[in-house]
Amino acid sequence: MTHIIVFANQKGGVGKTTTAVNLGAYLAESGKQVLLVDFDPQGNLSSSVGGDRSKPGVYELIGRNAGAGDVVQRTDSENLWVVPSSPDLAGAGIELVEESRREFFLKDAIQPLRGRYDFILIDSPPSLGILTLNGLVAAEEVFIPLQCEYFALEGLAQLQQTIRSVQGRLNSALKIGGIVFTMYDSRTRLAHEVVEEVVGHFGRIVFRTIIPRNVRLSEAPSYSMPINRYDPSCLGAKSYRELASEVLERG
Amino acid sequence: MTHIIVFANQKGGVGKTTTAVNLGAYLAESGKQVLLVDFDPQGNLSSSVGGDRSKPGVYELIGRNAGAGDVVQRTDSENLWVVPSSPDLAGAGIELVEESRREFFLKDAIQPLRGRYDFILIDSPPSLGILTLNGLVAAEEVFIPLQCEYFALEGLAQLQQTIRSVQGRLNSALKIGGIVFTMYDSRTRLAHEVVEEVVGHFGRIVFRTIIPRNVRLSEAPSYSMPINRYDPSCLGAKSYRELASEVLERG
Ligand SMILES: Nc1ncnc2c1ncn2[C@@H]1O[C@H](COP(=O)(O)OP(=O)(O)OP(=O)(O)O)[C@@H](O)[C@H]1O
Ligand SMILES: Nc1ncnc2c1ncn2[C@@H]1O[C@H](COP(=O)(O)OP(=O)(O)OP(=O)(O)O)[C@@H](O)[C@H]1O
Ligand SMILES: [Mg+2]
Ligand SMILES: [Mg+2]
Repeated sequence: MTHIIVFANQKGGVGKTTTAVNLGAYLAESGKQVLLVDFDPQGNLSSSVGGDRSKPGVYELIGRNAGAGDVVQRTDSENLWVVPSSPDLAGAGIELVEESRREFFLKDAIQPLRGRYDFILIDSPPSLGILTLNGLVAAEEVFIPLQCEYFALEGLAQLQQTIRSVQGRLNSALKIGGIVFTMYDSRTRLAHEVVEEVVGHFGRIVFRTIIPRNVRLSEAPSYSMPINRYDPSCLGAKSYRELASEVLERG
Repeated sequence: MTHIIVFANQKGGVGKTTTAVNLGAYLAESGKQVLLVDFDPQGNLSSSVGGDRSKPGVYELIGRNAGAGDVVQRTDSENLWVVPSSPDLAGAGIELVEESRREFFLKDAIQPLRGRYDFILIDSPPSLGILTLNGLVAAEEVFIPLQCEYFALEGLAQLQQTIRSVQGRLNSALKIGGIVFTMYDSRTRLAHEVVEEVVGHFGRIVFRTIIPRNVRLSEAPSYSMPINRYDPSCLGAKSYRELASEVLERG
């Protein structure tokens, strides 16, 4: 049984990539086979694990110029694999617009990869455009990383609306797997207020684990390492390890 | 002489909106007539100054369903005006793709507004798509807010490439007006490294003023106020006041 999870939020810089790579790393460390799929032309997920963006990747996969077997790369972490993105993916937005099944390209492309992995984690760009829609159609669950800030809160309603419309028209199986608070700074009043408001509104959907602001998390990508290899004893690592066990608990 | 500046960076959450609104507020406070144009469907710039997104805004302006005079709203700050965005703007990306002058819609639409303002500041979404291209074509200068983090650094080369291609094909007058470091945390080694690398590479283009990480800047939008009205004595405010004088110095 393969869990396919997309990390989506059109607000920029809320921790989509950081959550996908580090949650993935701890799920892999617990023995699960985990595939990271970078569906953001920025390629931050790819570089977080040292993926080679000059080789065929997700763009070639959805364009049927490469098979599933050719695009999966090993990472330095056991059980953790990656399908890298490339800047060409940015053009896919325009190229796909004319196609009738334009929202299904990613779902169809990763079909052959199901069964080989326990988790397929898809990172998406900061927008509600065609690339993110492909992620929401390919996945069964959407995880919403939410920075504890005002603008991030403002965008939540629009994101929910998009998820509802995808559930209605394109992927009735999609459900909100959870909301993850990121970059939480307990010293600020704003962070408390955002958490209180969201927990009040979404209840049990919100993960108990809160990811604190921790500079080690932002240092790790420059060494192409997930946090469990860069600094497993830091607060950021411990919180993602905790999140991984909470995800496994929810089953 | 109207200065038209676009704030662009496809990396999400780097301080595009925060820089547009607070630089704008201090330019207005110094007596300049300043128009903020929100060209991001998220509408964070609009809400930062209490703009009414239910009234005709930038989407109606580029669609020729409203004239320039109908879409400019007053803000609570003297000399500071705003053209709000709306979620409909997200659809413009798809709608404009077929048009031959698709990158010129914003430039043509704000033409009648030149001359009335000393500065027109355009906020753009976290992507290099059609909306940001419109911003780069409408502007004479692009300001690049740069978070002092690894992923932000990674995206700089792609952004430069896009700017060069716009200069070559669509707007030869466009120049890089400056790079602004944002959310700088002097306690982290990463921040120092990013600053050193960028200053070494870009030299005098980089603004001397560095914007520190300061929670008051992220609190202000929830009160629909720029920082000069929310908390003029905080570090965040002082740094944006300094940036405004540096911008005026560059002339
Ligand atoms: N908990 C954290 N503590 C400190 N820094 C963090 C944390 N999570 C992420 N970061 C840093 O904050 C920045 C934004 O995070 P990230 O790039 O993961 O967000 P994103 O939502 O994927 O951004 P985009 O919208 O551009 O795709 C990055 O530089 C990252 O290293
Ligand atoms: N110097 C700062 N110190 C602390 N917080 C800041 C600072 N600048 C911006 N922020 C906060 O960080 C978040 C990201 O900033 P902002 O939304 O301005 O970036 P952006 O580049 O416009 O994002 P997007 O890519 O989504 O449009 C916001 O919640 C904002 O309030
Ligand atoms: Mg990302
Ligand atoms: Mg913004």
